[in-house]
Amino acid sequence: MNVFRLTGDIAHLLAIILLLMKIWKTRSCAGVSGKSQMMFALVFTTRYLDLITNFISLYNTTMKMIFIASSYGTLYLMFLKFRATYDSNHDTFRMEFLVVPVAGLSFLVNHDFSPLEILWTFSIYLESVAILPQLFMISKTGEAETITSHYLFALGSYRALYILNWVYRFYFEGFFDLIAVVAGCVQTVLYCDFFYLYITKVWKGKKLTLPA
Amino acid sequence: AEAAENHDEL
Repeated sequence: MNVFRLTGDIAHLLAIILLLMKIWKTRSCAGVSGKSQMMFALVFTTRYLDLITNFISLYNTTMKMIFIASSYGTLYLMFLKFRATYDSNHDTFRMEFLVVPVAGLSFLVNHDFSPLEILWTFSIYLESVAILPQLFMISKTGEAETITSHYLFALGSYRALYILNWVYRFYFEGFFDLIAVVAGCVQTVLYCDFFYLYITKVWKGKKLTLPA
Repeated sequence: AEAAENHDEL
């Protein structure tokens, strides 16, 4: 554990809490992509199957359980409790365009051709692109609520902080996981445009809107 | 790195 990974995990946790708070407080999931949230639930489910087979630490187990539970909690709020507020007309990204290629790639490029390892690889690849329906939704509507933009900033920061963690671990622990690093870099790059808008607009007190 | 590392990250 190093400071980058810890702050990355905290940013990730903060993002999830922000999203749940937004939905709960406004009693609405307007502007949130149900498809991105479904894919995040799939990401956590396929990655954390090792909860059953492998104990790493109390911290690790607790965080994994929080991530899995909160992702299904978010789905519950979006698709059951506040279903009427779900903006499905703008959530039109085709999930199969991500899930199918990612599934294929996880069979082809992995550390070990075993069921758990393939599922772990699938989750890493899927996570890297799972935000695309959300970003697509914002580009369609041309704006995002400020709380949603804070959520996205925290979520994007998490993987950026993980990159620093991987640099640290490479130099100080000799640890290097090519699959995680490449996918993590792709994931972070996808946020760059959003980061720019967030810093130039939201940090100056304006709402996040896209240039016409 | 060996295959199927112990995935200790989240």
